[in-house]
Amino acid sequence: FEAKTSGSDDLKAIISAISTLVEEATFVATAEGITFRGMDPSHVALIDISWPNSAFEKYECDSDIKFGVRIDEFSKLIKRADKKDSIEISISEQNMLLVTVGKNKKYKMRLIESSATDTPLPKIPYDSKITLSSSRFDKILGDVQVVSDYLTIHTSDSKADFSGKGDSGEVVIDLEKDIDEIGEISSKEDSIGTYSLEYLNPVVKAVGTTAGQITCEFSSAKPLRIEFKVANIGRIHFYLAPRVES
Amino acid sequence: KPKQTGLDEFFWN
Repeated sequence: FEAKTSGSDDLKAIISAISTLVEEATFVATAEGITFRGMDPSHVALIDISWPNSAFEKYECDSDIKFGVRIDEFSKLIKRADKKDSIEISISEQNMLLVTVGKNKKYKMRLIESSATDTPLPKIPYDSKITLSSSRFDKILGDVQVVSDYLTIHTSDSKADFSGKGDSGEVVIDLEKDIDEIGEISSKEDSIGTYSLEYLNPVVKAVGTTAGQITCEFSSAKPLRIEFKVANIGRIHFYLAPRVES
Repeated sequence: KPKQTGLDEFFWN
């Protein structure tokens, strides 16, 4: 197995996103590319990544392999790459990950026992969909966070608003007012869902600079799915369980 | 206050 990126931004974004949820990550490499799926320890959030072979400058994988890494250790190595540096990874017979950063930095990192299970994700329908730029979404999260720990998303017909409510006050951000930055709002059913900023903020910050557009899909009191559209990466899906009135 | 749910109950139960 050998994979070489062109530039380091995509891998940095992926590792940064994964690091918001887990300390140890298991990747699966097949002839088609590299995938990762993992949940935080309390099973509130899940990241599902599919990175196709076509996105790499060079990619070879003769047989399927799983490899586990400590994400903070891997992250430290990846951060040594400049923006334009390629990163090449392969696995040695001694069960070490060989990471070549740029032209001349050759790291070896110990792999860990992979504990991942392949739980398939069910296909669930979503009633509402909002597409907007990731930088706009990041700002909205910041706007809500000053009064609340939770983001409430509400759609009605083809309108949507984001809101938050806390002990000190509340905020409503009407998306119609800045339609220029909103790509699309659609809803089959009026939907309202509340999601924790503790999980949303870090992943949006992690992938935000690399992703142009994001798509939020949800149904009332059901999980939120965010798709980050990153040019070279096939798919980054982030799932977040809702907060519901008890 | 709203209570945090987990993904298991929506996806795998």
